[in-house]
Amino acid sequence: IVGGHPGNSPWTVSLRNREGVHFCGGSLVNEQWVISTRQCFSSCDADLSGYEVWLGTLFKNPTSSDPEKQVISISKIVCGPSESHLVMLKLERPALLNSRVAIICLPPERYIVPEDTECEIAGWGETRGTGNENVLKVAMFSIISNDECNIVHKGRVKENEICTKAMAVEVGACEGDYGGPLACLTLDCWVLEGVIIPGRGCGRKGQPAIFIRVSVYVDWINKVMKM
Amino acid sequence: QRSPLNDYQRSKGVELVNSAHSTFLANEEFNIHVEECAKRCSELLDCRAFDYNWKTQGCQLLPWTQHSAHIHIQRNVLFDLYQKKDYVRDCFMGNGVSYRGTISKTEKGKTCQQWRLKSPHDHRHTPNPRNGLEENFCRNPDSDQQGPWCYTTDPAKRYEVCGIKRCEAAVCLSCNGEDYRGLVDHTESGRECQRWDLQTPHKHLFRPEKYPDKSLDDNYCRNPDSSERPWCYTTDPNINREYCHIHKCTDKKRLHHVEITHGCFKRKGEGYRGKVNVTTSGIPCQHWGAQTPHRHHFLPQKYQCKGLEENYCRNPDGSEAPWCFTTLPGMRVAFCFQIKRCTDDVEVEDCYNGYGELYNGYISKTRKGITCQKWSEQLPHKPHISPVTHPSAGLEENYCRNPDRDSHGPWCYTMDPKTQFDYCAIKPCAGDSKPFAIGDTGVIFDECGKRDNRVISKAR
Repeated sequence: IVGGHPGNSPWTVSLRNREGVHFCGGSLVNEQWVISTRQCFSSCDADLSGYEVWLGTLFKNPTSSDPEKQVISISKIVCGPSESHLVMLKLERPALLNSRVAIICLPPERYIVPEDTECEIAGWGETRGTGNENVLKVAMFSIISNDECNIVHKGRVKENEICTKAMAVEVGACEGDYGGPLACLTLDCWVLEGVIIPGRGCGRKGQPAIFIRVSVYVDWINKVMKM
Repeated sequence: QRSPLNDYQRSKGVELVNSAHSTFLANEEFNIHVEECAKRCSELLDCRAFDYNWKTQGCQLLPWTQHSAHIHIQRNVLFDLYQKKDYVRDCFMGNGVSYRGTISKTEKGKTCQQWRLKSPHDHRHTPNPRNGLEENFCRNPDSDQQGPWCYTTDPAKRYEVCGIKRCEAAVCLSCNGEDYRGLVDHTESGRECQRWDLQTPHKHLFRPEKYPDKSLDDNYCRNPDSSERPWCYTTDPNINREYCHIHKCTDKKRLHHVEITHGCFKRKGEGYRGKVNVTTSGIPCQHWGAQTPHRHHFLPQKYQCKGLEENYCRNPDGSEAPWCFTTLPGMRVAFCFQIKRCTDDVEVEDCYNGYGELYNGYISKTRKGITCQKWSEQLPHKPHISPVTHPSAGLEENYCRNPDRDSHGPWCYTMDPKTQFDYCAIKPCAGDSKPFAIGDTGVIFDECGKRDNRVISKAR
């Protein structure tokens, strides 16, 4: 995350390749399922043996003795509907929920988040020199309508996408954050309203950021978990 | 610190079965380590292989291999089969004195004479349990520099070499040898390789089960990390790893399993040869030929098949997608995720209205081209939705349907055992848009989205 600050996001998980290197983020939506983005994976039937999800740690490179770190292998990848850019990753065993590991809520189907709702992104990705490289960072944003977003993005924002308000300083997701959550507070619960996808630039000031709108795919998410 | 297993080639999940008889060299013992089995087999002159049962931790020592008469390999998840390399390799190491394969023809195609016979050619080599002069198989009892040979059955030709290749030359090296699957098990300095499935004398990350596509078999030289050439950890505790000497192919300058693309990338993008030269976030890439701001070993001259031209995004190391070293000193590498993936969707032939719950067409393939499973079938997937549970949903044959009002359109269970269901190659008809819910939906969240927000007191 460029800008932002160290924070706590117990549903944000780190995806690790066979060498144990962090390459993308994800969100825990069920004890055994993580949502991330298709761009982070080579194919919809990629062989993910040796790939792991790390949960429960705030550090990018936690020590092997970190008592709260959970390491769980990925057993399956399921690609989302066309245009969704989403993937669901099944974990080999359920994660243990505690104060460091929690499930994020899913929004109602095809729900539009009201403008000005406060949301946050989280990740262990690139900071572009804005500090705290080795810990989980979060950054706060507020939601804008797709119509407003399209003024800047010249009509390219689709209904399966959701935007956050442009900032006056450089702050936003960057390499290594992709697949992570855009979580918005509804009543007293955090809801996964968006998934971070690669965009042009990192935290560009004066530019609304675009995410995949999760509510469009909630029925698919539930169907995959149920089946 | 070599392991006795180094002399064996492992085949996972199989056992050897003798259809003629079932006598073993020794009674099966239990709770023995696999290395102890290898040691015992190596000490017996007539032991050529053993089946190791992981459940009982017992082994059966066998006087035959998969190439022996009346023997076949049978799948059995409980077993791993270990066979002495000298008996199963189709190439030879060193000068081939230890070769025990079953080739019995010379390089010119003449049939070999049985070693126990003295005609048509009389000779002084008498078979015994140690020298391996069995049947009429090619052998090298006199350490001939050209490798295994035999007396021929042609009275006019006393003996001839068999033309069996040295393992270093049997399989040549194309590009950087990531796809090398040959049988060289020594480094270029002559040190023996450590087995990939062992963690001694060197502890390492390349566990074979973590890299199933890299064929980290036994202790053979491999290139799982996009090094310059195949290499291995050595059995010398003081030397961690070394390159292996393997002949280079003369004509292969491209990776045969990689499809070249320009406007988009397929699979991991190893074949991407387009001209995108900035990272996802727009940072210019460092030229592959340059060593500043980042020093690296992916030099174009050393990785000739990887398209490391200019500063274009490439994937020379099997990463998730094309990437590059960036021109920012503080950011070493970054992916070029903005390059589009080539679509592997199949041609769309039909469209549906609404969610497609009334679609009754005849498309029966998913968007990836996989044939749909019949709704009434139980294999490869046991369906939750079937003509019995949804009798009025028109679940005929294997046609795409939408019995559960899935908002992403008609779908089906697929014939691919790894993909339970997928959406079909049908698009929504033009002009259809689906309603959204704005604002308060009255949904109450239960056991999710809660976290411990510790407030740090700012009071002194």
